[in-house]
Amino acid sequence: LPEEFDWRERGAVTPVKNQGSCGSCWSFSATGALEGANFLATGKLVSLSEQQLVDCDHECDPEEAGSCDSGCNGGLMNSAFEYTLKTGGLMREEDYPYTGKDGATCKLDKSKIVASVSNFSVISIDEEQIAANLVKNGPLAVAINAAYMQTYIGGVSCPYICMRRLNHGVLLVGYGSAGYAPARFKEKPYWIIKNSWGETWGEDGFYKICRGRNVCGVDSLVSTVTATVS
Amino acid sequence: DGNEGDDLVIKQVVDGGAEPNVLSSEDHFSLFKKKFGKVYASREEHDYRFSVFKSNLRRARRHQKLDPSARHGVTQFSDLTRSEFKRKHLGVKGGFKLPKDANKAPILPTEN
Repeated sequence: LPEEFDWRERGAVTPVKNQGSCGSCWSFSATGALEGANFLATGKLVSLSEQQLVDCDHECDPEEAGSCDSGCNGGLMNSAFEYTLKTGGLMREEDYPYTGKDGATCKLDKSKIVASVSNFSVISIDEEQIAANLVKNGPLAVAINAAYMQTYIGGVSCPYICMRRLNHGVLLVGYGSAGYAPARFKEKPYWIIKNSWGETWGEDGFYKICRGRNVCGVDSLVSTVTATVS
Repeated sequence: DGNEGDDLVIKQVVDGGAEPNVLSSEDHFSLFKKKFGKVYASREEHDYRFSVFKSNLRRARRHQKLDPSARHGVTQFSDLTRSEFKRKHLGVKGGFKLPKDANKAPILPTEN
């Protein structure tokens, strides 16, 4: 594995988006992973529609009663991949633009689908495996506990204590080896995470969180997706 | 000057009489409103948001102590309570456990 890796430098990551006042982070995490997988499959980076997921995806987790994708009221990335697999794929962002509001009828036009899922799976809680899947398959959909993100401005986040109850969907796009941790007087490796709160949040919309001990549950629910080559 | 015999290790380079410029909570809130274009519908709403903002400033200080390698402070969410932030900007459901029916990714080689 390379010591450092960043899919942004390789053209697999679209510009930072903004979910607005809508609990649709799960849809941004899912589209981000499929955008990367589609880039690897086709060589083209296409921004995909979160609003299609918000309006049309009501997939449920079969093991969790009442846990269904429900627009601004939340969802799960794996269920979004399941929906995308079943329905045939996602439309372009520009063909089905984001409004940040739910309750609208589904306006899917299947003739305009541009990216399809061929397979998706979850990765074991093992940072080497997460890094390997990131490098091999593209950006990964991950869930995280966002408690420290409300006040985050920059640097490598490495809280001494952070709950591992997952409540936010983001996109793992790379990792670095030399984020400096002043309190510990050593270089700390970190994950690079794309968020969906606009470019004014964090480091131009991105978050760095230290690697090594499943901080804030970042290693707990990591999904990889592969795209169909049409 | 004139004391060359003394062992002057530290040279004063700032005005010794100057007070440090510490911003008050009101100053921080004004800058926050300006930076993020925040406008509140009524005086009551403004005052309530200011109280939430002050609470979040204290929280940012706590986070800074618990997370010293990051920088914590005022963000666009500084006028939201924790539950408002969770409701409006998060949204992973049932994500605290792995779906039982999920496909497991094959183990990849990571040596060399």
